[in-house]
Amino acid sequence: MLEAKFEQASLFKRIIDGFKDCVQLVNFQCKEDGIIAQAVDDSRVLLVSLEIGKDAFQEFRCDHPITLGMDLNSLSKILRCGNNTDSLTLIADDTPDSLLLLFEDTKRERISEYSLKLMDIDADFLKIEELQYDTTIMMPSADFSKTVRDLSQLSDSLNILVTKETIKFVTDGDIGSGSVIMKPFIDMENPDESIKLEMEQPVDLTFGSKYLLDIVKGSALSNKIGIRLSSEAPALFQFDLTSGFLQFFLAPKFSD
Amino acid sequence: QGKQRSISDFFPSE
Repeated sequence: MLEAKFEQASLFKRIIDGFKDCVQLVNFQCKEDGIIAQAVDDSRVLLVSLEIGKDAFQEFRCDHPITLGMDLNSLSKILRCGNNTDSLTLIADDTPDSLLLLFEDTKRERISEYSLKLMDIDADFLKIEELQYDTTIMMPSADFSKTVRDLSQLSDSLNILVTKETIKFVTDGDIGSGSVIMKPFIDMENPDESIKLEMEQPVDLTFGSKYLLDIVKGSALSNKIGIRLSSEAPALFQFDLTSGFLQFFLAPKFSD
Repeated sequence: QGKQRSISDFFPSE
């Protein structure tokens, strides 16, 4: 039996909205310590890894491990039926055919109940190894999102270069070129506005703009984004939850 | 502008 109650439905909505546009069919694995999910986009360039720890829930109970195979388009339709401030409880039995979603507006004593049919999804589970990164950036997710949205208009590729003191985003396309340069700084009054940079080695990486545009949709989950870059591994873009995270692993482009 | 690599090049299936 799974009973997982979000204090506010908006959290689960934001999580699903954060990656529903790049993957559609996803297995959610529910265990006693929370819910995890992993999916790769159809072009096999972007890997999404989600972990919602039990502490992110107001109440959480999962007696036996169960897998909930869901079509995120269908799930989104149901999530839109609840109000952001409703509580949301996910309920499933041990061998579920469907997932029950219960929205409760306690002030108005209104309860809405929906059932989502589950699917058998044949998806391989990738082994995500602990990787070594050359550079770690922590910055406001809104800044990263704006930079990606702005520069992506010019080209289908975006270059990220990091040196000791500088993070540089560069694009060069048919209509012109653009660059945004940022330097690490500490904002004492608003720590979330700070940009932190830890660099072991400089990096110069190129990524597909369309994938970065998918990744920035996770920005509603957190004020901050962690970016870890390596010339030898996929880049990791991470949004932290109060307990858990939404991670995107993005394979780079490389020049021949 | 470079060849796109696949995530499967880095993370093998379990």
